[in-house]
Amino acid sequence: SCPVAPASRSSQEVWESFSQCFTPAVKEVVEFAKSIPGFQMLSQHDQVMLLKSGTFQVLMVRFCSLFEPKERTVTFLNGQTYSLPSLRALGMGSLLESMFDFSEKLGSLGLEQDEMALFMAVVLVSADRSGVVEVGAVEQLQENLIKALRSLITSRRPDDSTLFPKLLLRLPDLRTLNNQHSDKLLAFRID
Amino acid sequence: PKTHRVMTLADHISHIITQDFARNQ
Repeated sequence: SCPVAPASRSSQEVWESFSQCFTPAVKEVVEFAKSIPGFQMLSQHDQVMLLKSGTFQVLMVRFCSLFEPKERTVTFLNGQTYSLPSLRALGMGSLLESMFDFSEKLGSLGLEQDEMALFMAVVLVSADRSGVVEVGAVEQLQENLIKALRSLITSRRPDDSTLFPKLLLRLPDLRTLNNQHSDKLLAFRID
Repeated sequence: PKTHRVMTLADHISHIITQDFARNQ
């Protein structure tokens, strides 16, 4: 629901409002993680580590629905639609460009809401584990979630054996998006 | 003049997560 760039505002103010709109989105990913069966069985340390390394990637999946790849536009939850050039002024052109490509590939798979949610759970527990202590527990949780995702997708499309592998191929894409863009700068005014 | 805190997206995400877990301890 991020109101970006009415013409009268300076790019600094635009940058601040864009930065602000990440905060609620991150909090929603934290709540989502806590609802994943088994996630809260992990140690608190490992929950925090997975969230720190996986949240950006989950956000990228969530934001896909805002992107209209054909027209290269982004529609925020408040209904405001922006073209890619107008958002380039925010200096996030390269991230947005990658997002259009990623959302086109993910969108073409035509996942249902619950399949997308289960995929996001897999994305989170598949995130970088360098800070994780009990790797075995995380791997077990990942295996369970991948099994659940596979059975949900194959039960609905018994004759389509390509969809599930195509979906898993999005995981490295997300890892690349994360490595390329999570160091984007945000700015917050301190009063 | 207004002062600004500039941080990366990744640091901003980490900050919110740390805050959330600290609050729920």
